[in-house]
Amino acid sequence: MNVFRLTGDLSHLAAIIILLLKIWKSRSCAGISGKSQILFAIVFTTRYLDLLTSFISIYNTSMKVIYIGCAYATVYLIYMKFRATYDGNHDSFRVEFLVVPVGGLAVLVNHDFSFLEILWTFSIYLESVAILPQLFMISKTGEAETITTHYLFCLGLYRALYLLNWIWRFYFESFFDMIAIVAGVVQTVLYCDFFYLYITKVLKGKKLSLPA
Amino acid sequence: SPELLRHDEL
Repeated sequence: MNVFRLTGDLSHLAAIIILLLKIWKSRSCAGISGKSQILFAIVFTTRYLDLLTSFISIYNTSMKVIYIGCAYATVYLIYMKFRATYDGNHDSFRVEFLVVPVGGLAVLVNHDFSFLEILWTFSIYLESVAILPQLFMISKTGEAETITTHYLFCLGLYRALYLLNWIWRFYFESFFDMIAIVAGVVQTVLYCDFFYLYITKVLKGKKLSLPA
Repeated sequence: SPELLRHDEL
């Protein structure tokens, strides 16, 4: 555990809780892509199956359980409790174009051709692109609520901090995982355009809106 | 093992 890893995890947790609270307090999931949230629920489920096979630490187990629980709670709020506010018409990204190629890649490029390892690899690849339906939705409507941009910033920051964590681990622990690193770089790059808008607009008190 | 090191990360 190093400082980048810990702040990355906390940033990830903050993102998840910001989104849950935003939906709960406003009683609305307007502007939130349900498809991205389903993809994140699949990501956590397929990655954390190791909860059943190996114990690493109390921290590790509790964070995994919290992430999975929050992911399903978010999906429940969007598709059940507040489904009347769900903006399905604008959430039109075709997720099969992500899930099918990512599944194929996980079968082809992995560390070990076993069921759990392929699911772990699938979750790493899927996480790297799971935010695309949300970004697509924002580009389609041309705007995002400020609280939604805080959510996205924390989510992007988490993977950027993990990149620093991997550099740290490479130097001080001689450990690196090429699958996680390549997917993590892809994931972080997808947020760059958003980071720019967040810093130049949202942090200066303006609403995030895209030119028509 | 490298496998456990990977599964330590979230």
